[in-house]
Amino acid sequence: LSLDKLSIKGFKSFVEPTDFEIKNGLTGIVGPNGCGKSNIVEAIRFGLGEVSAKQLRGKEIDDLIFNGTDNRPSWNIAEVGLFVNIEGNDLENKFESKQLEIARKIWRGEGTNSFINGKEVRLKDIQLLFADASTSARSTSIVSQGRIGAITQAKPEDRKMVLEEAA
Amino acid sequence: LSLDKLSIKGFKSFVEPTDFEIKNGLTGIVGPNGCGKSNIVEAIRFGLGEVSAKQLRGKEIDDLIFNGTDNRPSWNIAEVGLFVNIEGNDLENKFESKQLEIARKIWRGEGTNSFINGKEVRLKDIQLLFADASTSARSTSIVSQGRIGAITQAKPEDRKMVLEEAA
Amino acid sequence: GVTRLKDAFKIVNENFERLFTKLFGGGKAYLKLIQNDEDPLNSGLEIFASPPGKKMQNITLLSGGEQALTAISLLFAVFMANPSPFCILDEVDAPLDDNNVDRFCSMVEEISEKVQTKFIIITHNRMTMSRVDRLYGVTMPEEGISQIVSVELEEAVKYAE
Amino acid sequence: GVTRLKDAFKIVNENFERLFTKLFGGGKAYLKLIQNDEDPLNSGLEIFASPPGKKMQNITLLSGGEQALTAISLLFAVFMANPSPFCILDEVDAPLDDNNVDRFCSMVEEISEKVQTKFIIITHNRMTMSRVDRLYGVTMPEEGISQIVSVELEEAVKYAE
Ligand SMILES: Nc1ncnc2c1ncn2[C@@H]1O[C@H](COP(=O)(O)OP(=O)(O)OP(=O)(O)O)[C@@H](O)[C@H]1O
Ligand SMILES: Nc1ncnc2c1ncn2[C@@H]1O[C@H](COP(=O)(O)OP(=O)(O)OP(=O)(O)O)[C@@H](O)[C@H]1O
Ligand SMILES: [Mg+2]
Ligand SMILES: [Mg+2]
Repeated sequence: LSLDKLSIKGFKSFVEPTDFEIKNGLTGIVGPNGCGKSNIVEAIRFGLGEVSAKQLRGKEIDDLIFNGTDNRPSWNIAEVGLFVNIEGNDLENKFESKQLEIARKIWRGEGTNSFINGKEVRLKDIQLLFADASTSARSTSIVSQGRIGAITQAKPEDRKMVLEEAA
Repeated sequence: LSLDKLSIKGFKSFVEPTDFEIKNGLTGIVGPNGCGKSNIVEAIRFGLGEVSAKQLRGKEIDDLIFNGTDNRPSWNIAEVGLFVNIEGNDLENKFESKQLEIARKIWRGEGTNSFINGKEVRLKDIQLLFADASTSARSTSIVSQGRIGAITQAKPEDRKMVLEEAA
Repeated sequence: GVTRLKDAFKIVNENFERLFTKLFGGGKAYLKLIQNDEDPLNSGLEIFASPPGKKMQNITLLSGGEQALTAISLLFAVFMANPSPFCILDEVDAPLDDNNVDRFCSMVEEISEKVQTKFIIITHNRMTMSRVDRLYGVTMPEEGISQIVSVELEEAVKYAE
Repeated sequence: GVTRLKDAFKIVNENFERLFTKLFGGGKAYLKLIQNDEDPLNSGLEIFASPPGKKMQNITLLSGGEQALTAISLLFAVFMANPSPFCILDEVDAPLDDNNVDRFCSMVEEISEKVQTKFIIITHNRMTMSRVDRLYGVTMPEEGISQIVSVELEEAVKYAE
C-alpha cells in the first residue's frame, strides 16, 4: 500500500482545490509561520479516518471547514481525498482495482460522510482499511507539531500502545 | 531590587563552583543540547524559593544534587546562591545592607535549608522577600523551555494568575 | 480584591492589543474577563486573536508559531503592567520563522530600553544571538560536567540550528 | 495476546538500544516492560536512557533536545519493527542543535533506503532542507489562503530560522 496523492478543498486554510503528490524518498515542506503546513498533516489524518476534531486542533468538526478571511466568505463543505496504490496488496482482490480513492466530506452543521472509489461507505470501513496496514490516523509514524516529547513525558501505562503498533 | 549574580555548586550538572554575573541589558546563553543551559534557569528558580522538585524536572528534591558521571562520584550537597542588590529599596532599611546573599542548600536524604546574609531563615522568608517584588519563583517573567505555549493552551480559569501578577 | 483585578485586567488588555499588533505586524487581539458571579475573584481569562487578514477564531486553531507569538504578547503585556527586575526566556524563539524572530528581538530591545530589566535569553537561533549585548556559552569539557564561558558571536553560531 | 506483545517488546527494545546509540553517538538506553500480573495485557513501558558519559537517570532530567532525540529513537524503533508506507514528521528537529540535526537526517536517509517508505518532513531548519529529495513551499499569496508550490533550496532557506 502506498499513499500517492492528497487532494483538499475547503479544508482549513486550503479553500482552493489543491493536489499534493506524495513521491518516494524524502519530501520537505517549508513556509512561514501560519501558512498552512500543519494543516496538510491534519488533512491526511482526517483522510485516514480521524474522528476527533480536538486531535485536529478544532473544538468541533465544523472548525475544519474553511472559515473565511477578511476578503472571502466562509464555506459550508470541506473535502479531503487520499489516492492510495494497492497494487500487489491483498486489498487489490477485494476492491478489484489497483488504486483506491478515499474521500471524506464535512457539511457544516450536518456532520461528515465517507467514500471509497465513489461509493458511500461507513467511516468504519475507511478506518479498518488503514488499521490493517498499520497506517491508522493515530499511528506513531505521524508526529504532529510539538508532540515529539509526548512519548517520553507520558506515563508508562500510556506508552503501551507503541508496542501494539509494533506487534 | 536587582539580581546581580548566581553562584552554583553541586546543583545538577554544575558540580564545580560556578559564578554567573547577571549584567544589565540582554544576555544570551548558547550551547549544544544537554550542556546545562536550562539547569541555570532552574538554579535561579530554586534560589528564588521553588519548593517542588517536579517544577525543576526532578521526581524528588535529591534529583537536583549532582548525581555523578562515568568518571565522577555523586555528591551529597547542592548549593545555590543569589546575590541581590537592594539599594534604594524598602528592604535596605529592613536588612540594613545594600546587598543580600540568599543561599539554599540541599543535603541528600535530609532536605533543604535556607540562609539570608549567612543567617539561617525559614524558606518562607525567602519566598516572601521575592513575592513582594513580583519576582517569585513561578513568576510569568521566567518562561521555562517548552512552556511558552502553556498560557494559550491553558483553560480560562487557569490563566487568572497572570492578572494577579499584574495587579 | 475585585477592583484591583479589574484595573489590572484593563491595563493588561490594552498592552496585549498593542503588543500583539506590533509582533504580528497587524491583525488584532483582545482579552475577555469571564466573571463567575458567585465568586468574582475566581474569574477566568479568554484570549481572542486573529493574525493579519485572518478571521477571529478559537486560538487552538492558530499555528505553532502564531500561538507562541500570541503567548509572548500576553507575557509582555503582563510584564509591562508590573515590570520585574529580570526576565528569563528559555528557547521561546524555537517555533518562530525569521520574520517573527526579528520582530521578537526588536520588542525585547525596546522593552529593555524602557524599563531597567535584565533579560536572560537561551537560544539556538543565529539572529537572536546577534541581537544580544553579550553571549555566554555553556560547555561540557568533561562529559556530564557543565561550565560557563564568555563567547564571541563567531563561536556561538556553532551551536545555532 | 501476551506472547505477541512480548515478542514485539523484544524487537522494539533491540532496535531502541541500537538507534539511541547511533543518534547520540554513544551512551546507552533500554526499555522495561512493567507487567501488571492481574492483567498482563495492561502492562506499561519504562524508558531508561543515558547520553554519552552521563549516568543513567530518570528521563525527565534529560534536556529538551535529549528528550526529543530519545523520543525519535523510540519512534524509529517501533517503525523498524513494523514499517508503515509513510512517515510524517512536523518540526521534530526544532529543539536539536546542528550536530544532532545532522545525525537525525542521516538516520532518516538510512531508513528511507532500507524500507520503501515515503517521508514528509516539515522543517524550519536549513540543514534538514538541504538533505531532502525535494522541497515544497506553502505560501499565502492572499492572506489566509494557503497554496502549495514546488521550491528550490535557495528559495526555501528564506523560511529557515
Ligand atoms: N477552518 C479554518 N478556516 C480558515 N483558516 C483556518 C482554519 N483553521 C485554521 N486556519 C488557519 O490556519 C493557520 C494555521 O496553519 P498551520 O498550523 O498549518 O500553520 P503552519 O504552517 O504549521 O505554521 P507554523 O510554522 O507556525 O507551525 C492559522 O493561521 C489559522 O487561522
Ligand atoms: N542531578 C544531576 N546530576 C548530574 N547531571 C544532571 C542532573 N540533573 C540533570 N543533569 C543533566 O543535565 C542535562 C540537562 O541539562 P539542560 O536541560 O540544562 O540542557 P540544555 O543545555 O538546556 O539542553 P537543550 O538545548 O537540549 O535544551 C542532562 O543531560 C542531565 O543528564
Ligand atoms: Mg505548524
Ligand atoms: Mg534546555
